[in-house]
Amino acid sequence: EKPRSAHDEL
Amino acid sequence: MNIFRLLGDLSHLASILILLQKIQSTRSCRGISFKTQALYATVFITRYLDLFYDWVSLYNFVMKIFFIASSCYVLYLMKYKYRPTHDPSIDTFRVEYLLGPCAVLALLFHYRFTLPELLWSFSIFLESVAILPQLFMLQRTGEAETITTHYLAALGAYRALYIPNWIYRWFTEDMVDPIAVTAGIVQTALYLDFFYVYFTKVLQGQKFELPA
Repeated sequence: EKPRSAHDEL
Repeated sequence: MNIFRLLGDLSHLASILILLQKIQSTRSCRGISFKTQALYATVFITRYLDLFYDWVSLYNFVMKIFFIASSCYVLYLMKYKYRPTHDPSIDTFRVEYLLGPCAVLALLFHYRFTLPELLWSFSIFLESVAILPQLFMLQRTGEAETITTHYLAALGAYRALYIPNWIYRWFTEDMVDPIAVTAGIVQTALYLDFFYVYFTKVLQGQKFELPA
């Protein structure tokens, strides 16, 4: 499954 | 975290402080689109639901709280404290034309079919166009107070700075987020006209005025 890519951005 | 993202976030932070300063110092929200501000509050609330179940960092947490709180505070200022200074008759962009398509896009493009992920996608798409009621208003009135243009410039610079951040992350972390990147490029592109006038007029000490 795709990592929660830009979820660490604001 | 890299320098582009940090500068982008600081620019975002600065834009909100400039907006608050504009409202408090002129005791007026003239020239500010309530619709755009309401869309931003929607963006932050739908995107930052992960505050409740996902810990990224203290920095991330504090910024999210600040963005949600400040956007709600701006809505309060516009709706109650400085209500008479807001003229809805020039803030006429139809937000349903933005909300509907963004909801459809979120249903089509998302990373997982779960409510938080759908709302996250929706918030990304909505953020990219949330400035349109504000730019539409600017277009209608043809002019803006200088402090308002500084607010818009800082807000535009924020997403523009995220673009080198994504390029940097592509190379250093092998990370790519097609939804955020596509929406971010659209969002930045919407500011190009504004930036042109900002750089050629406001930063040269002239008033922000669009050609008639």
